[in-house]
Amino acid sequence: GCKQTTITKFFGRL
Amino acid sequence: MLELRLVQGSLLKKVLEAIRELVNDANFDCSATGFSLQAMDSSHVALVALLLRSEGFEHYRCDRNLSMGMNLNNMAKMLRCAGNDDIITIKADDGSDTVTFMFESPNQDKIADFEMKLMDIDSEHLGIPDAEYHAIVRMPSAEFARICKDLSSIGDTVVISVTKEGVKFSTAGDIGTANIVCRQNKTVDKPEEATVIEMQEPVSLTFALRYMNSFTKATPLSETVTISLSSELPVVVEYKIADMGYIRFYLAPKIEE
Repeated sequence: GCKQTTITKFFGRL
Repeated sequence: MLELRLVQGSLLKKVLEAIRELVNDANFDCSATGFSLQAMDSSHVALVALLLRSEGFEHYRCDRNLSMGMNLNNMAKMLRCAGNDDIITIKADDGSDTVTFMFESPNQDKIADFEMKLMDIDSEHLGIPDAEYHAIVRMPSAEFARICKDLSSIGDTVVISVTKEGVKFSTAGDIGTANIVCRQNKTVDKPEEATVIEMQEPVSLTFALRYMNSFTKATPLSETVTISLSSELPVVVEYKIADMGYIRFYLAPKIEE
């Protein structure tokens, strides 16, 4: 199966 | 003091319709650069970045940087009261907990103002790195919307694959499977009808169709859409807003467990 990733996995908080 | 006068008020109406399904509450940031927004959906799977550059407004006054928290459904309700040909002015005083939307009919015979309560929203800005994308596809926005809608009647996810052959959108569900291939096509009457594929290397990524369909609410803003893909990165679905800026939707991929 495929797991949904989140945006915060890729883009860091400023 | 903030005063932004947008002659083509319908653009702001379309912007709200494009993002209100994805995001409930968001901070609009106003600076010398322009009127902007960055927000994630509640599950942090998608992010929307909006920019309306100050030069695109007929009058743009923003004395100091201001962040205004708004409920987007309420804002959309107010903007729906503006006519499509109306000039829209956004006004706010420093420290005020309200924002005013003023609607002027083109011949100035009707002027309305709607005052909306602002809200405090805790939101963090994310740093979106400049990326080199493996593949960039530009295609008619209506065609992309049609593909997302058609595939979502078959499955829940879409695999977008770019090769030398073209861009392939695939899905699978209980009733069967579907594949739609769009080939590069530059020999069209109008440039906005072209499908243009710039590929550095082949790429294939899986995404939730529910979000893709939500992004296509921005279709009325632009004749074309640009889809930028890199393995290991969120896809960027960009709708340019004529002479003013853009709405960019970022969607995190689904990854094999």
